[in-house]
Amino acid sequence: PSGNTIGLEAIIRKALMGKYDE
Amino acid sequence: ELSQEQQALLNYIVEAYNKHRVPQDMAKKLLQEHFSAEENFLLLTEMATSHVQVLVEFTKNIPGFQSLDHEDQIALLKGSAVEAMFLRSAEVFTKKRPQGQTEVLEERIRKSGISEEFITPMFNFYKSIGELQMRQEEHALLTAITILSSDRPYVKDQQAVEQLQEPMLEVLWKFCKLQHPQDPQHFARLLGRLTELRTLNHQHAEMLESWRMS
Repeated sequence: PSGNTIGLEAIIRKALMGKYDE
Repeated sequence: ELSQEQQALLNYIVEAYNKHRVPQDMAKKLLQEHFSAEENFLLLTEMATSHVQVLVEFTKNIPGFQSLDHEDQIALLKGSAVEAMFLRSAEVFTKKRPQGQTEVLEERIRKSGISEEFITPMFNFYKSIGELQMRQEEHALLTAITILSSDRPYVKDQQAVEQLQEPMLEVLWKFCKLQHPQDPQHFARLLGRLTELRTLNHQHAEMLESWRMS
């Protein structure tokens, strides 16, 4: 579960910084 | 009556909700009828990543969100991602679909290897959402309200988050009164679904672990 949380946070940080490529 | 400002907020949120969706080619793969357990696992996990990206893009459009403390933004998204995904997938499941599509989607989940103990509450949730006959505006607002929950772990400035959530709640309350006049408890029932989401959220980590093992 902690691995999932780290993965989730990484996706969120990346998406917050950049644009989601439609 | 919704004030002009409230109507504008509602339009804006709904537009953002509709604009950001999982890519069509990925959604189409979901509807393929023949798939192995491994293909299914890969697709569902790929979709989860896509869902989170969609969620972030939607959230960036919530007025005031990007002016929150950056780490609080992360904490809110981390804390609400699973619940927002369940809400979005409930919308997909309860929407009227062409013949057979809902069955294919349901089959994917039932054959995924996820234990029945987790699937049952998930489908019960979908059913309870379906019974509410929610309009798209309600889905969009409820998602925003879920994201703007100030009691998520590690949120520092709870008051700032509450100040963003309050106008959303007010718009939703008014919308429920206007659109569901025959059901005075409609707003309360929507909020009740948020409680159900919390339970699904708590079970989610356990569900993933059990699924990965299987």
